Amino acid sequence: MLELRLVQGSLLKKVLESIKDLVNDANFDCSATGFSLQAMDSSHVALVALLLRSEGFEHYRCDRNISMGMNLGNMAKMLKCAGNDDIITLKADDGSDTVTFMFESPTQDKIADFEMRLMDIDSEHLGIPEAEYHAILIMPSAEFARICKDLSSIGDTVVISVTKEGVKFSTRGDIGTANVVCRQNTTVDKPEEATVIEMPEPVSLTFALRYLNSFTKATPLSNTVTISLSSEIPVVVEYKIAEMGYIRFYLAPKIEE
Amino acid sequence: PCLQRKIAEYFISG
Repeated sequence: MLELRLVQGSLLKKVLESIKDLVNDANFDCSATGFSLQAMDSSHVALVALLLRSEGFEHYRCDRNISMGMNLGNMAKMLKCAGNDDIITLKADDGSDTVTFMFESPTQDKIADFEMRLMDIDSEHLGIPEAEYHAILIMPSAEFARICKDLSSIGDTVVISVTKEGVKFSTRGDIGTANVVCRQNTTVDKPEEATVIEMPEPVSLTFALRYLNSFTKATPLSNTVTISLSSEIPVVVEYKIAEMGYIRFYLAPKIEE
Repeated sequence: PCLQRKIAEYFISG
């Protein structure tokens, strides 16, 4: 028996909106730790890892570890039917091939349930090794989204270079080139508006903008984004989910042939 | 030209 009650149902709506275009089908794993997902995009270039810790749910019952295969497009369609203020409860019986999403309005005057068929998904689970990153960049998530969007109108790839002076995002395309430099800026009114570069070891990596733009669909989940970079390994783009966990996107770099 | 790496080249399967 599985029963997960999430008072801030909008979080789950936002999570689905942020990953449904990157990943088609995925297994959601439920254990005593929480509700999690790990999945690659169809071209196996990016990986998404989601964790919603059990403590973040108002009620969390998971009698045994289970994995539920879902089509994320269909799940997003169902969650779109929940109001932004609704409480969302996920329910599944042992051995059942369906999951039920129950939506309760805050005043309890409307209760809806949507049942969705589960799928058998043969997914490969990857172990993500601990890495020491050369540079960790924390910046407003909206600013990062803006940079990715702007640069993708000029070129297809971005070179992210970190130096002691700051971080530079560069692209080039048929019509010209573009560079955006962000300097460390901690003298702001609100901490979420700061740009912080931790451990600024020089590092320069190239990534496909298409994927970074897709990751920025998670912007509504968090005011800040943390970007961890190290030479020749995937970048991690992390959006923390308040009080509950995180959504992390890993993207393999492009290498000069 | 740049070659796009796959994510599984960096992470351990299983």
